[in-house]
Amino acid sequence: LSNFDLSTIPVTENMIDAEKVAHVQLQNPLEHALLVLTKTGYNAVPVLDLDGKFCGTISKSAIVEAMFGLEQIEVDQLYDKKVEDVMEEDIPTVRIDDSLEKALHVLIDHSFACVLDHQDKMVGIYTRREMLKQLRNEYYQ
Amino acid sequence: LSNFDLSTIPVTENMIDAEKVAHVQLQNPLEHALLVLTKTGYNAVPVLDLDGKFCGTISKSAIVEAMFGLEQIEVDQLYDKKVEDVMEEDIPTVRIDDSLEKALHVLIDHSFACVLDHQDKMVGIYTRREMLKQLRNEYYQ
Ligand SMILES: Nc1ncnc2c1ncn2[C@@H]1O[C@@H]2COP(=O)(O)O[C@H]3[C@@H](O)[C@H](n4cnc5c(N)ncnc54)O[C@@H]3COP(=O)(O)O[C@H]2[C@H]1O
Ligand SMILES: Nc1ncnc2c1ncn2[C@@H]1O[C@@H]2COP(=O)(O)O[C@H]3[C@@H](O)[C@H](n4cnc5c(N)ncnc54)O[C@@H]3COP(=O)(O)O[C@H]2[C@H]1O
Repeated sequence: LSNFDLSTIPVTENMIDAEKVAHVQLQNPLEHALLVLTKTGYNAVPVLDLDGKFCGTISKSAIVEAMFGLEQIEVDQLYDKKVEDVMEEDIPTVRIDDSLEKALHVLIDHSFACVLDHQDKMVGIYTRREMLKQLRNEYYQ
Repeated sequence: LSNFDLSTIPVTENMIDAEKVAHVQLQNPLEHALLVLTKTGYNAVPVLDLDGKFCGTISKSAIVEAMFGLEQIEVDQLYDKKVEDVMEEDIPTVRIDDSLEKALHVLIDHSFACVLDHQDKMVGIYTRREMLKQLRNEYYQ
């Protein structure tokens, strides 16, 4: 890819803007989070606090697993537990001044990377789909 | 990517072999499918028939949605319904003699592509992770 320098393209160029990113809040009950995930069709979305700061991600998998009791599936857990109880916090992110080179590194192990400003506010997400489209467009030039 | 010709690399080269691919059968109850998905941690896996032929894919999303009744979450649906009732059949696949160029096309809209032989038997899957690794390795040469 000698004519395609990922390190010169900012992640902000083709990211999905924050206003188009489905997300949930720390304090939402799991039942609300499951509704958001089911309605939007996404398997995982970012978790934000009331100031819009990135806190982690929550997945359908984590919510489903929270429903599994010792003997059977316990739906009540969805009303008792909150997003912050089952979210994943150790999630790699990228900064607004990072390049696609950094994003590619994150996207090898994660299906999306949250883009944060210097106050940790989420300004968008960069997805594997977008990265693959970028690479395909380059390939066909 | 002038020195990296995706059309010359066969999908079979870096696919995940069938024996390492988690899957379910057409006739399995949803409860079994949900267990497989939860244990393996995958959001979706291929559905095969008794001869190992590819039939479609089943996702955690589809199973969770099958649990949503009119008034509340109905866990009994998981025992009553089968994989074939909620699987997706209209899934693009690639053949053993296809190249990475074809796989890239499929992976833009799907997180994995099942690789089929000429009897429609699944011989492996090609994932977005693998494609991104290939592209990254090329990028760093
Ligand atoms: N409603 C829909 N319409 C069309 N295609 C859909 C779709 N939902 C999912 N897909 C397809 O399935 C892929 C995996 O989605 P998943 O929800 O597991 O994983 C998604 C999801 O966790 C997250 N994501 C994507 N867009 C989002 C958004 N607007 N808000 C919140 N999270 C988003 O980023 C991950 C990777 O997304 P990516 O686009 O690379 O890859 C997506 C996309 O190709
Ligand atoms: N147990 C695990 N260990 C480490 N990382 C994990 C993991 N489970 C998921 N991931 C990470 O999350 C991504 C999305 O997984 P998902 O299950 O939604 O989507 C997966 C899943 O639906 C399917 N898949 C991958 N490997 C599979 C396998 N061995 N058997 C069946 N399906 C598989 O292909 C999709 C794309 O996989 P990909 O590797 O590109 O991307 C994976 C991988 O980067």
